[in-house]
Amino acid sequence: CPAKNKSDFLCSDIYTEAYQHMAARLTISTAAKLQDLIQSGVKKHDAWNQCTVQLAQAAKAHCHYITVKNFAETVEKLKTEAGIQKIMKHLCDLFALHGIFTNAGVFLHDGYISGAQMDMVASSYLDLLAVIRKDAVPLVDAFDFTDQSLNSALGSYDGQVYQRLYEWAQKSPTNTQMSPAYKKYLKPLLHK
Amino acid sequence: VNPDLASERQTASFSVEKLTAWLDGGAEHTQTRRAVVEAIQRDPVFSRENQYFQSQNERYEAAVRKAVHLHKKTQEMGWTENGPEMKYIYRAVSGDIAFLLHRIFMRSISMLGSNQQIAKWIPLATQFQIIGSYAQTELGHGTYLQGLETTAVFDITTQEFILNTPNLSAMKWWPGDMGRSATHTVVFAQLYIHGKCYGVHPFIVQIRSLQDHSLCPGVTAGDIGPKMNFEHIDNGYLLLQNVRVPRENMLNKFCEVQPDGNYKRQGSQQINYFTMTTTRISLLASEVLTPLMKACTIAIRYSVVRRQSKLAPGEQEAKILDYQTQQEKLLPQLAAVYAFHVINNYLQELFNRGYREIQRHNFDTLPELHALSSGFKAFVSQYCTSAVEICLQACGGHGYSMLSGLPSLYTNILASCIYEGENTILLLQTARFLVKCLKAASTGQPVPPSVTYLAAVKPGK
Repeated sequence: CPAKNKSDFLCSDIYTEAYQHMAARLTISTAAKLQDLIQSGVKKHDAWNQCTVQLAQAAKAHCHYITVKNFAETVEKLKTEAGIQKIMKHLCDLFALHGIFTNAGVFLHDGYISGAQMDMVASSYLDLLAVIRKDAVPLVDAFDFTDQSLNSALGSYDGQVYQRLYEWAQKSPTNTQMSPAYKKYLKPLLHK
Repeated sequence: VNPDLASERQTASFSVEKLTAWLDGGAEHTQTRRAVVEAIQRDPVFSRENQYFQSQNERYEAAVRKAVHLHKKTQEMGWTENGPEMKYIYRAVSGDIAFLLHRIFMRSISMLGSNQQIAKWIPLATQFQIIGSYAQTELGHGTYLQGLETTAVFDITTQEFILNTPNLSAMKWWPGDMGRSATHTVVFAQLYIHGKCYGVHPFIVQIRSLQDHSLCPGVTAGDIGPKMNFEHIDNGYLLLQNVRVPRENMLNKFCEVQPDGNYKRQGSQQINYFTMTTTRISLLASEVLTPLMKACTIAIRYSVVRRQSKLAPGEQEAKILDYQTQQEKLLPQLAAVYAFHVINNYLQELFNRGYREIQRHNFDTLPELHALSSGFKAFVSQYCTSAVEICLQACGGHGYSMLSGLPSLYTNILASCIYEGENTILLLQTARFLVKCLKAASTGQPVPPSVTYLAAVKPGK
């Protein structure tokens, strides 16, 4: 990996190549293991079964790589106001670096990314959190869900969380109906 | 508006309205979507008030009432099946609606049926003169379709297929709308002609009377009982004993049994699973991405209202989103929404191109479509389910309350890891495709565009 400092990891070519390398490595190494097993006399279906955990991992890596690649390409081609392109670039960087940060092992495995470079990834990733935090609410407002659609006491547009929780709780049948448990068990207990 | 939330909106570095338009694919789409949402939400029948306090029966009844009303509303509003409004309706009603499998029933006929079959069944289904389901999964058999036990034996003398679920494990289990609603269903069964098995094929089978809704002769069906969520759907079971359907009821756009018992097929066996391929791709937006968008909206808005502990001595309690740990929980999930929005567009485009080719009987793109729809359904649903769980936990105790909306979103999205193909099996189908492509690349053969990076492998290795 050619990255020399933490800002290099905000270059989409750098992280996209890292994902590509990782996805290709996982597929190639698992295919090689499969081939070795078959050549050593293991039956094809047994060999396949012995590789399935790594095969599933390779399939996930493939999808992760395609997602990062597409996101990066889309952001680059984005024809909209500069502010949107900028925040999309931050989100793309965050998505990609989060994937490297949380799956560090597969990127470090063959030394494509070194330990020192992984520290740069972590640093860039954590810096991005503070940057995106400022726009977090507008970024979810853009999804444009109505309160009726969200149907959430915590997530309504006006943020009146505690009032709504209290009002909705009062509507619960547990607050509007006398529980049979009172008559059957509590009353006899209390009036013993 | 709560001042803590209002202040967050004053410092946006971009136009929220323009970003919404970008997400919708253009300002005119935003306008259409909002018009649909308004029309639906102004109608009291679609109210979701008290939904969290309803029993399974009440939720099923409400879902059927909404579905029937939606049919009327669609006609009143002049919304057509292929019109621009259609894709917004299900987002507007927020899921709790019956007859979702009816749509897959129609989709399978449209995709796999001949022109005559489409002309016969689709108008009936569109007008709700019949209600359809889609019966693939069996009690003892899931994603591995070649293992299905249900049989359809062609009787050349009567020109009928005789359908049977020979063992308890062959009973169809889980199909939505089947437990109490459906009158017809597409049944997947192993086709036998003159004792020879030709693999799994789809058949239209009537299961309930159109007069009194009683079960048809040879049919046993019912509801599978309580579930983790989806109380509004009557997921059902189905046993078939010597149920006869005419030869014309096998969906025969690509595969046909001729009157003399000759079997003809175009394309690979995989074409019969094409409904699932399309369903997996269409699910990504509606059943996987939307819940995560909602969960992020709820958790992030709550995180700027909720204050807890002090960041610095002497200050008031801080908004929890100001803590790096809270940011690290929520912001990567928010980034994932945008990433998967982009990948969803990519898959839709890929699918539309591939579908046009398949309609022209060119099946070259089918393996790639099958592999990508499987892999991405698994990858995205698993990722988004974990993400919704993180959002729920990030709201602490209030996130655990049904009133937060998060438990419903979580249990809904969790199902997406299991239905329409269990995720591990789907990933292995993608892996099989990758290994095949790698093999092709290593011998210098061309590979599909999504895997060209594997072609960097030197030939002979």
